[in-house]
Amino acid sequence: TVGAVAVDCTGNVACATSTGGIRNKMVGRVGDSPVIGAGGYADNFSGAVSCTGHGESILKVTLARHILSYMEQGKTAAEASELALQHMGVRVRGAGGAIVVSPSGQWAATFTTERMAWAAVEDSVLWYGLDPNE
Amino acid sequence: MAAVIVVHGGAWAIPEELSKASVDGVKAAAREGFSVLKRGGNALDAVESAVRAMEDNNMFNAGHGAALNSEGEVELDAIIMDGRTLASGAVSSVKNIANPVSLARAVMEKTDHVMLTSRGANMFAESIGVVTVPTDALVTEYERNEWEKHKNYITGVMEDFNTKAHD
Repeated sequence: TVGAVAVDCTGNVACATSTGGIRNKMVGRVGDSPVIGAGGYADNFSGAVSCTGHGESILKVTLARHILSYMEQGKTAAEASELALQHMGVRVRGAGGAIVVSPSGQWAATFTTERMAWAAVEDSVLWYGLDPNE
Repeated sequence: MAAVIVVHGGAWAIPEELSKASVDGVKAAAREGFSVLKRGGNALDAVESAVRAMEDNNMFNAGHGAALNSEGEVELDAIIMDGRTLASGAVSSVKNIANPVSLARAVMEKTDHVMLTSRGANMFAESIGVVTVPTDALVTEYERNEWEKHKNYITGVMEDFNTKAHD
């Protein structure tokens, strides 16, 4: 799965997610990626999210919208994504990751899997990582 | 305000031999998306551009390089959403499309619907002139080999979902 979130210079946010699913999936199986509120969500009121990980788990907790609901309660992008991913781990034992950006430009890349390749550009500065806590 | 773009290339147990190419791929996609923002483009154009870059990169499980289903076929899913209007478009189980994210955007902009699936998504693609590609063009040798290796062990793969294998 791949995804992107962005905020432009006028404060508008957007998200996109794209995937081939999981190897050997049943014909017709659809995971979280194309489902609004699960694989992605964007709202100028709270922010934009793109998710990756175990699709059925992400669907059950509507992960993207869950992260944004925490942000609407005042959590930072990093706190919100960590809390929502922890919730998914506890409730349905699913692992995954998310990238988040707020309308003010605050951002996070968080995951509970072994690794997630991510990159961000803020003010022309490139940030990137693969392993936890990078 | 300063524009920001963040991209991911999937959360899973990325093996060491794929790690450098994965990081290089997300860095290139982030730069591609940011170049759109830097030219004054909007957030929607930037995320589409960044995701297209990764769909075109064989390293990632989307577009070119996608995983194979139980019949050895490629079925692709994508979504795009505009936070300004809550407009959203998605496609699921679509075949022979190199850049599903752009087809999802067309669903958002050219139809009254939020998601089109399977044959309907492909019929819509054809109706708006989206070029199709042969399945083989989307499948890497690595993925074909991994699929051949694992196709008889679906139960094991399911049990391994949470530690190794993900969308």
